[in-house]
Amino acid sequence: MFEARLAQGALLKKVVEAIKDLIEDANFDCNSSGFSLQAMDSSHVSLVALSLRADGFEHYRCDRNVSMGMKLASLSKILKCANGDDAITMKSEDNGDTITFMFESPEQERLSEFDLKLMDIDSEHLGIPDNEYDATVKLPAAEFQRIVKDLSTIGDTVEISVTKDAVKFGTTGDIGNANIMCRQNKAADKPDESTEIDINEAVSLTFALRYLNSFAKATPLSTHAVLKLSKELPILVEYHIPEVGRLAFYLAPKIED
Amino acid sequence: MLQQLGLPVFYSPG
Repeated sequence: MFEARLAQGALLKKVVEAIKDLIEDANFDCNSSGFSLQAMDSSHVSLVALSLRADGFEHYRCDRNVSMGMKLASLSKILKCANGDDAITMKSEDNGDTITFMFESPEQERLSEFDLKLMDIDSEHLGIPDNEYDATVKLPAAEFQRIVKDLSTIGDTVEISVTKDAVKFGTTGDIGNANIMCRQNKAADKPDESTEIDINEAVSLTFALRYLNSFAKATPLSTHAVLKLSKELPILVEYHIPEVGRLAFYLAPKIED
Repeated sequence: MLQQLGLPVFYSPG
């Protein structure tokens, strides 16, 4: 059987809220090392990769590898019934056709159980090599969210250019254009506000803002978003979930026709 | 015009 208890149930709520608009349904893969998901959006332009380590759970048991297909909208409906401070336990019997979500309030005076029907989903996995990236930018997650939101009011795409000291986000639209530059800033006294750039080679790539805005829904999971870019490769946008794992998004670039 | 590439252009089915 599979059984996993997350004391910070809010994490699971935030993860599902971050991905439910991007992917309709997906297989959650459980094995002895953890709980993970890999799914492409319907247009095969972006990919979500979630990984929650077994040791990030308060209790974790997975007797055999299982793949549980779920409709994200249904999962979201159920998780919305959990309070932010509830612990969440997921349970499923081997070869079962449902997964049970148990919500416990901190004082355990309220216990609720919701069963979600599992689905058979044909999923297409992509083999993603561990790339060396030309540039890595770590910036406050809220700052990244604001940049992609603000630029979306002007244009549909963003050109992200990284140099040694700064990262520039630029867009062009019918009403004009916009540029936002963030300089490297390693404020030791305010680590949550730091912007760090690690670069092997200057890089400049263009992406659809619609998807970056969707990725930024993961902002509540982490203080920082990490952007990894390489010429002619999809961007990797990572949110590290402290002590539990990470939620990552890949987005293919746009190129001149 | 910018063309949107797909992920399978970059990553092999695995």
